[in-house]
Amino acid sequence: SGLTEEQKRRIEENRQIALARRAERLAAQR
Amino acid sequence: VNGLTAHQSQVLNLIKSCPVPEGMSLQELKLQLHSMSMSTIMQAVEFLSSEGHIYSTVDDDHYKSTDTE
Repeated sequence: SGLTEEQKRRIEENRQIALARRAERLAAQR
Repeated sequence: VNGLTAHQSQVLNLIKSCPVPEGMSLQELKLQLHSMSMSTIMQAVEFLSSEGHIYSTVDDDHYKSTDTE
């Protein structure tokens, strides 16, 4: 993919933070 | 739609449609959404990010959607 391992790690970290945030929002809406 | 404005939906759908690993850049968004101002695009990106719909990737100019996974 042309991405370095560090870039992949950072992307996955940001994805996990965003997924957690999304879950919080959905839980708050219920 | 789904609590998003039309602008936010447009930005989110474009980011979702981008298959590259680093996601879509703000410049690419602006090219595809030529009738939308950069400030409107930035506001939509900030909102979508705060709601967990998207996240930054290799830098603060590239974004991917959490929904594409």
